[in-house]
Amino acid sequence: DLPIDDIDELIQDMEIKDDYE
Amino acid sequence: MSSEKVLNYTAPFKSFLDTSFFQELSRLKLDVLKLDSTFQPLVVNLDLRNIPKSADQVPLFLTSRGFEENNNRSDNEVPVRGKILNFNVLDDFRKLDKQHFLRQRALECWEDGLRDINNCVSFAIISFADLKKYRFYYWLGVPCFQRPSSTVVHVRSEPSSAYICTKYQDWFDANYSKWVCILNENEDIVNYDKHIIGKTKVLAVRDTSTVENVPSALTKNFLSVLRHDVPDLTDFKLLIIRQKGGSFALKVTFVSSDSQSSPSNPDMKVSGWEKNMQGKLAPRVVDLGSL
Repeated sequence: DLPIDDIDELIQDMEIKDDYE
Repeated sequence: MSSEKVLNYTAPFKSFLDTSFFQELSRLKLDVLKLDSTFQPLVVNLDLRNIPKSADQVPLFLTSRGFEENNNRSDNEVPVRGKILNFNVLDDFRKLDKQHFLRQRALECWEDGLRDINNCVSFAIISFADLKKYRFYYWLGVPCFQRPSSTVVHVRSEPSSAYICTKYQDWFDANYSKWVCILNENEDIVNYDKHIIGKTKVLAVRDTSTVENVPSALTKNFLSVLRHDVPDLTDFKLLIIRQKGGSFALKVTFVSSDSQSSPSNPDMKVSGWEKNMQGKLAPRVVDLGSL
């Protein structure tokens, strides 16, 4: 089980920076 | 509006996954799928006439019924097929190459679109269900693709009467599964046919955007298939048809292109991952533990 802070970090870690739009 | 401009696009849908969707996903995971981590089909019926005033696009509203093959479409609703890939392990969800995944989905839409241009619309969800905490990680993507040859280099607004737009709206109402139609030589609205549009040069697209004069990014999918089907077509009239008003017409010019990549391995730009509540291109987390 992940604490909330770790979830935020996990989500940020998966962020895509350069999606084509 | 009469001057030349850049053709911009909006996100095609805004997703809403309600509690019943996650309840059904949990039931499937525990009772049916267990450790089976393969795609499961989904279907959503879009209500194009009831879009919230504040929304920039049609809601993609997923409930438990999304898992049902025949979920009782109402009149005026447009079915959109999708699929969900639910991972067994959070780390597999995290490590998935998201851009590669969406490109694969875009290639599927492209190949489906080559068979029938109306079939290049779909969505995909990746998820991980933490059933101990009742916490769900998910990310929805709508594959939107553009081939270099379908780049629009010149676009200009065209006049379009309310009467004409209503005729197209009526056609789309009567042909709920269609996303595209054309004019034939008799100026009748008919199903897409690459031999006819090469002569009449009028393409109408069902639009899911509500932003003034800005179509949904799904338009790129249709234009990519059109350019492939009719490579010699460079100038044409594009009608963006909305069921709730705001339809408009454009005169569009494609980039000059002598070469096209192989249809089986096409060169294309792909987008479509939905932004999360923070406006980031990243997954969402829903915590239903308190329920």
